[in-house]
Parts: sequence; C-alpha cells; structure tokens
Amino acid sequence: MNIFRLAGDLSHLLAIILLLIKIWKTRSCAGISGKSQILFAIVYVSRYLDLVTTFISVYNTFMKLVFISTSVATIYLMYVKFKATYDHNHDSFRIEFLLVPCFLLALLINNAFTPLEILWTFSIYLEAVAILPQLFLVSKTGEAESITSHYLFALGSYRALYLLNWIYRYYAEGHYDLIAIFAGAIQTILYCDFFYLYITKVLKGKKLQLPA
Amino acid sequence: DLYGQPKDEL
Repeated sequence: MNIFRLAGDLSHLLAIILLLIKIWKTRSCAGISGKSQILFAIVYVSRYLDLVTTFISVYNTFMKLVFISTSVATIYLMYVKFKATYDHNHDSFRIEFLLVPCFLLALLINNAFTPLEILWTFSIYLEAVAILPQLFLVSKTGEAESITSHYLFALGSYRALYLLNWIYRYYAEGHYDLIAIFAGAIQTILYCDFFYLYITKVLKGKKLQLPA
Repeated sequence: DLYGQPKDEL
C-alpha cells in the first residue's frame, strides 16, 4: 500500500458516497446513467469473485464488499425506489456494444485462460469503458448538476491515481500488470475532456454546461 | 507473483 493507491481507493469510495448522497438528498437520480451503474455492478461482481477463493487482507475484503453492496444499492435506488425520476429517454447507450467486445477481448488477451482470470480481465476492460453511458447522458442533456460533476471527478481521479500507484510499484517493487495498466490508461483518457470542463467551470463555481 | 495473483488491488 502506497500513498497513490490509498488516495485512489479513497477517491473511489468518495465517488460512490457522493453518488448515493446525490440520489438520497435530492430524492432523484436525474442526470445519472443507470446503464453505467449496471456496468459498474457487473465490474465489481466479476472482479471480486476471488472473495470466496483468496483472502488478502481485512482492508481488501472490506472494500470489495463495500463496492459490491453500494453498487447494488445504487441500482436499487435508481430502478426501484426513485424509478420515477430516472431519465430513460436520455440514457439510451446500448451496453451490449461494450459488454460483448470486452468479453471477447478478455478471452483473447488475458494472463491465464482460467474462468476467474478471464472474468477478472473482463472486469478490467469493462471498467475502462463503463463510464461511457454516463458521459453520453451528460453530452445528450448538455449539462450536469454540480454534485454529479464532483462524483465524476472523484471517479475519474481514482484510476488516474492508480496509474501513479502502478508507476510507483514498478520502480519500488518491480510489480506490474500490463492489462491493468493499459486499461487504466484508456479509462483515465476517457475522462480527460470531463476533467478539463470540471477544472475550468465547476471549480470556478459555474455549472457544468457543454458548449453548444 | 504468477499471473499477477493474488490480486491485492481493487
């Protein structure tokens, strides 16, 4: 555990908490993509199957359980409790266009051709692109509430901090995983446009509105 | 550290 890794995990946790607070306080999931939330739930479940096979640490187990349970809770809030506020019409990204290629890629490029390893690889690839339905929704409506912007910033920062963690681990421990590094770089790049808007607009107190 | 196992990252 190094400072980048810890900061990344805390940023990830903060993102999830911000999203739950936004939905709970406003009693609304307007502006949030249910498709992205479904993809994240698939990511956590397929990645953390090792919960039942391998014990790493109390921290590791605790965080995995938190990520799985909060993503299920988010989906429950969006599709059951606050269903009426869910913006179906704008959340029109076809997730099979992400699920199928990620799975096929996981079958082709993986560290070992075993069920757990393929599902882990699939989850890494899927996580890299899971935010696309959310970014698509923001681009369709042309704006995002400030708390949604903070959520996206924290979520994007998490993998960027992991990139620093991987650089650190490569030099400090000689540890590296090319699949995670490659997917993590793609994931971070997808947020760059959003990061720019966040820094130039939201941090200056303006609403995140896309240029027409 | 064969095939990056066990996965200590989240």
